[in-house]
Amino acid sequence: MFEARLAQGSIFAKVIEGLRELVTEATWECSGNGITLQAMDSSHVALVSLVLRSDGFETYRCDRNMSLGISLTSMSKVLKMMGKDDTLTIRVNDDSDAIVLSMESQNQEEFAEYELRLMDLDSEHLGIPDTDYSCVVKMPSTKFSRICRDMAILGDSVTICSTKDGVKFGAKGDVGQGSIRLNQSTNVDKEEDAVSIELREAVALTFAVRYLNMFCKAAPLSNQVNLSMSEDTPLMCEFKVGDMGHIRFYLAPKIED
Amino acid sequence: MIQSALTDYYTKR
Repeated sequence: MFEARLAQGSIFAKVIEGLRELVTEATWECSGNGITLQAMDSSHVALVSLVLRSDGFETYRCDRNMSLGISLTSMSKVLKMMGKDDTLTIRVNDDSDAIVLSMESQNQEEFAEYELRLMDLDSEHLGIPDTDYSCVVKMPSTKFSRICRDMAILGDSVTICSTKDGVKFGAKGDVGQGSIRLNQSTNVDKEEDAVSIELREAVALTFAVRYLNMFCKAAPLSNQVNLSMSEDTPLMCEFKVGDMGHIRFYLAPKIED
Repeated sequence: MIQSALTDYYTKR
């Protein structure tokens, strides 16, 4: 049997909203350590890797390792029925072909239960090595979302240039061109508003802005986003999920013909 | 510019 309970069910709903534009179905790997998921988009340009550690759940029980094929589209629809302060329990009974989502209102007066059929999915996994990136930009996730949205107006691609002083996002297309430069924060009251850059080497990489905008669907999970970059290496875009884990998106760069 | 694929950088496991 598998059972995991989250007092703040809305966190799980935000995780699903963060994934479901990039991948519509995925296999969840459940073990005693927690829940992990790795899935690529259909064109093999982007990948998402999710980790939710067991100690981040209010209660967590996983008697044996399980691979659960789940339609994220359907799960998202079910989770929309959850109240914003509801407690969420995810359960898979032994020898069951369904996942049960139970939602309980804070005053314990309302209790809803939905079942979703599990799917048999073929999943391809990539081995992603630990990487020492040349540059890690940390910035407010709302700012990153706004910049990606704005850049998409100008063109299909965004070039991210990072130096020790700042990071510049630039796009050009048929309508014109533009760029936004952020300097490293020197003095901020709140850490979550800061832009900080750890840099070993300056980098300039170009990415399809459409994918960056899909990654930004996970921005409500975290005040800050980390962008880890090295030349000729996929971008890693990370949002923390409270102190229980993270969503990491990987995106292959655009390269010269 | 052309779009590269993740499989150009990472191997299947």
